[in-house]
This record gives sequence, structure tokens and C-alpha cells, in this order.
Amino acid sequence: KAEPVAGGGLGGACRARRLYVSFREVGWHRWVIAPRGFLANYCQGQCALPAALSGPGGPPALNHAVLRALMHAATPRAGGLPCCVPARLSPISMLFFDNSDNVVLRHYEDMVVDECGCR
Amino acid sequence: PVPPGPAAALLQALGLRDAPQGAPTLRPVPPVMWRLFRRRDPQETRSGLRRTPPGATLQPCHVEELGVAGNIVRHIPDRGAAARPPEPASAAAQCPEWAVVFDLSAVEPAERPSRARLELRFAAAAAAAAPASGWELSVARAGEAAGPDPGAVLLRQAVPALESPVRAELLGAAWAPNASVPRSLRLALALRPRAPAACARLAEASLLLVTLDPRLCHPLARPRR
Repeated sequence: KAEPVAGGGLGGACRARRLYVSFREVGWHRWVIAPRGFLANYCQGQCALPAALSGPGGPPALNHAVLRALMHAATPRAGGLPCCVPARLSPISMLFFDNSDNVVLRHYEDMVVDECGCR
Repeated sequence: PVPPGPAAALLQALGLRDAPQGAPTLRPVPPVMWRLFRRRDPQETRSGLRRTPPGATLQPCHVEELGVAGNIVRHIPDRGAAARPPEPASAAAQCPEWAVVFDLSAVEPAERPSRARLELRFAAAAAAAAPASGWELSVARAGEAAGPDPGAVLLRQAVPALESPVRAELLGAAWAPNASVPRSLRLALALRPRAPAACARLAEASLLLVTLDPRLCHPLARPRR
């Protein structure tokens, strides 16, 4: 389940959007014990100025991203805007039965987008 | 067969060779596994949705509760339980030995073991009639022959009481700490009372195995200066 982007375009400034991954939807609910799903989220939005500058409390802006946004503002044909990508991620754990009837707990890094940034 | 398309790619990204078919026999999830899961993902379980408290960074690839490095914890049941004959009531001198078998074939060669904890639960009756001086547990390597045979004794351990599960650390005893995990582990267990008393009866044996898969492990990113 994903948060619809307003207006069908890129949806305003670069930020994290809700994306919930349901293991039932993926057909894994018979072997995944917990969780039933998780909020993976995704990044989308414009990285023009001022979005290319980080918001309050967000990750520090990359100089290069600011440079590109400035170049684009001055001469749009001189290369595109920076990209809206994950800037801070966090892990999840999964509890499941494997094919040897063991109960397995696995820890996976970088599965949830907590913050987005322009790069 | 591995499902085609994005599901296969996601499985591969999760380090799973194939899509598990679900537990062949529905069995309860051991409390220790729930506890370890909730320790790592408390928000998920309670609310069904994940929220990371700002600034909270769990040490990646480390199992705090067990105090070892690792990103995979497996609770492996004893395969020998079904084949074990019912035990005759016997005097202390003939306390039975139990053959336990753990199938470790699911562990990948790249995984490095950091903890292998044998957990034994005994029937309550023996716990109630425990000798004052307690018991002695011996763990030996069982041969390929059917049934336990003494083999090399890997460890001996004093057991004061049987009310709570008896735990014994096998890493370093059953195989060298830096060796890769064997595909199968066959053990012969014996629990002898130190003073004349009735024999105990083994109710359940399991192995808690913690491994570290370095391929799924990123060093903690250094905060930007």
C-alpha cells in the first residue's frame, strides 16, 4: 500500500512517502511468523531549490546537490536536478519457519527509509 | 522452485535460497525467539507498524540479549526425539542415555557461528525427586551407529536442579569456534544423579544457534563530522 502522490506528478519537495509492505500480499504469510508487514517507505519529490537544501532536523545538504540545483535554476539545460533518495535507513527483523522446521530470526539492515535527501 | 520475478529478487536480497514452504508441523514459537524478536523490533509487534525512535541505533549484527555477534538466530529442534524409545523406570545405576540429532544443513558455509547453546527440559516428576547433591550432565559425540554410543565426552557439567531448562554451551566443545558449522550434530546425553535417586526423563532438547552472515552486515555508518 503506497501513499498516492498528489497531482500525479512528482508530488512537491523531496520527502519520504508511506509504503507498507504486506507479507500476505507477497504470499509469504504462511512461513513468516512476524511481522505481518512493515513500513518500508520510499523517497519522491522535487529537488529544486529550496528542497535541495535540507529541511530542519534533516540530513545535512550535500554541496554538490545544492550546486546542481543552482545550475538548474540558472540554466535548466545544464544537467538535471539532484535525485531524491534515501538518506537514513533502519533495519527490521523477521521471524519465520525455514524448510528444516527451524524457527529463524534474521536481522536485515537498511530495510526502512526514515529520511530522504537530495543527492 | 524459486518463484519468478520480483519475489525471487527479494528472497535473494534477504539471503534466502528458496521460499520456505511453512512449517511442516505447526509448532509453537519458542518463547526465547519471541523475546529476541521483540527485543529487536518492539514497535512492530505491538502496533503492527514500524516506527524508529529518533536517534535510536541498534548495533547491527549483534544479539544484545545473548551478548554475541550475529544476525541470524536459529532454534533447532531435536530430530532424534521421535525415534527415542520410551524409558523404563530404572534404578540410578542404569539411568538411560539419550541420542539427540540436530539438522544444521540450513546454515550457509559463509555463516560464522558465535553461539551454540544446548537447551534441555526434563519431566517435572524427576525435578521433584531431585537428590540434594544434584546431577551431572555429560555430553558425548554420538557415532553413526544407531542409538547412542559413548564416543568422546565433549563436556561434563554439574546440574543443581531440573526445574528450569538445563543449558550447556557447545561452541568450542562440539566443534572449534572458528570452524564452519557441521551439516548435522549427533550427541549422546546422560544425566546421572550424584546420589541414589530416580532417573530423570528428558522431555525436550533443542539447540539455539547464533551465526553471523558477513554478507548481510554493513559496518555502522560513521556520523558525519
